[in-house]
Amino acid sequence: NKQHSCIGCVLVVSIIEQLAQVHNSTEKEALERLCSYLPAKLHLQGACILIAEIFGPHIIELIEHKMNPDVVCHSIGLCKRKAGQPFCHLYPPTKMGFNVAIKESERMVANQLKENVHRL
Amino acid sequence: SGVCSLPFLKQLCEKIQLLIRCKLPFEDLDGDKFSLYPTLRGYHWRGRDCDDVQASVYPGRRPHNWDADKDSNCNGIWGVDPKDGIAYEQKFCKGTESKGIILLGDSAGAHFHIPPEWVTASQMSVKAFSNLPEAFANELDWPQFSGVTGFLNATIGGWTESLYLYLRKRNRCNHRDYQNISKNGGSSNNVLELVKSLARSQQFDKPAFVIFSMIGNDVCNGYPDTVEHMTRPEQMRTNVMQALQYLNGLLPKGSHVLLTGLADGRFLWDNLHDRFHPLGQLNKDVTYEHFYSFLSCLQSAPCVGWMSANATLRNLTSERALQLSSALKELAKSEKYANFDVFYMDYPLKEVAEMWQKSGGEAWQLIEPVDGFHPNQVASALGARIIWKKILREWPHVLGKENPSKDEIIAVFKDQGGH
Repeated sequence: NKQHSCIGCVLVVSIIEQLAQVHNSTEKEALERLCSYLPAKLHLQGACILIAEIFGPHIIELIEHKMNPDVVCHSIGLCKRKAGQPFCHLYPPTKMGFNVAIKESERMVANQLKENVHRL
Repeated sequence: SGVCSLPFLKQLCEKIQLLIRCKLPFEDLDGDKFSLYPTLRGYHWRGRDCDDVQASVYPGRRPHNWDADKDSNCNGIWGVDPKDGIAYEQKFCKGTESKGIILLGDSAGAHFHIPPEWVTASQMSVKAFSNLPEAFANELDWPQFSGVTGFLNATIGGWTESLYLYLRKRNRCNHRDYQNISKNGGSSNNVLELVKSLARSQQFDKPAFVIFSMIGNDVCNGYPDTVEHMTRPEQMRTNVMQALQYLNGLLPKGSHVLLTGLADGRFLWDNLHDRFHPLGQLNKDVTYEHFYSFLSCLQSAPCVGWMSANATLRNLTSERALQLSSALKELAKSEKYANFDVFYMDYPLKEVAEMWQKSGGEAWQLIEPVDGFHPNQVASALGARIIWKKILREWPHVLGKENPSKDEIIAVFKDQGGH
């Protein structure tokens, strides 16, 4: 469901960010590294590569612009704020605040990505 | 649903959906509810079948013709002693009060666990993820290492210590006679559905020792108005009585049922809230307080009441849990059944923590690090030790006598065909 998509997204983006940090690599390399760790059984690795193809470039771009996982996942539509509700976030808010950060991130990612997410 | 509408997948999908719902083994050719396959509710969950073609052969069955010709109950004891012509099952197991152990439980009983190395960048590797398919096929549960029915050496930290292993050590005739009938989200509200997957025949099987252990979901939910959705004591009583009535029609005479109370989940916040979650350990930026708040905000927390910064709410949740435990305690005192006796004991979380602290450990080390909610491998193992000792002290008849032929069984049958 939507909540689980949000949790999964925040988790995966956190891992990509931290893998890059631990291995002193780019985010793209970190994403490839993460997929390489997964077993081929049950098509887990294949699914990871497919998802990386769809979301990877946008996630990487946003992480490179120092957006945290909460902002990334709201920007690509996997986390959604309900009307009248606060932003659900795992990490402490950034200096610019969630609203500004998400608006800026949304500008960065093309509409096409949202369509991809919706289709998926 | 899209994939499952394809004609060639429809039947398979329906079977998988049915089995997932019914908590029955996916691979079970003879339909006796026991399997040769480990995951998908196979022998990680209930004793391994030793013949998946004959429905009359499965763990827990009373031996047919003392198993002179074949091992009809899969306990690894069969054949005839050439020295005196007496069947081994008769010689070693007759009159030993052998029995099976069955858990009706929740995610704690099924042993829910997400390995921290799956979410910790510095510990990730191909090896760390090698158990991912198996974990998915077991619904992220690890019953094979659990405190009631665990039988394999733990590969997720800690060690395996279980009531089944204790019972098997006491009497090797109990080999493979275990069933873990648990599910994530299990509570008194759905136990009646769950208990229907229990495999026991009054006519053909040995008695069983059933443990009803739903330690939190009756007070745990993800709703913002969480108290409104908690089970009420009278509802708890009705639910459990219905389950016991059902068991009375299922269990062989001489069985036993142990009801355990709910845990006091204030333990979670008290020991974790200011510690770093595995996702926050690298940059020291995510504590369990943040993690709990994130899940609650998404209405995906397994337990809003106890995973809350609001002390009043945490206390209210514990108060309701105590009321529900009291309802179980009363029920154990007042209700009588023809085929089993009923006992009650508190969930021994406090004793587990004390035992762990005495050996130099800290309380937070007893909680699953990724979900910040479930008892972990160490807590499960110590819990089993404490429960076993209590039963031995207070209700020893439940466990049956110690089998005097234990060493002889080991000498003749070695590992009894393994698990």
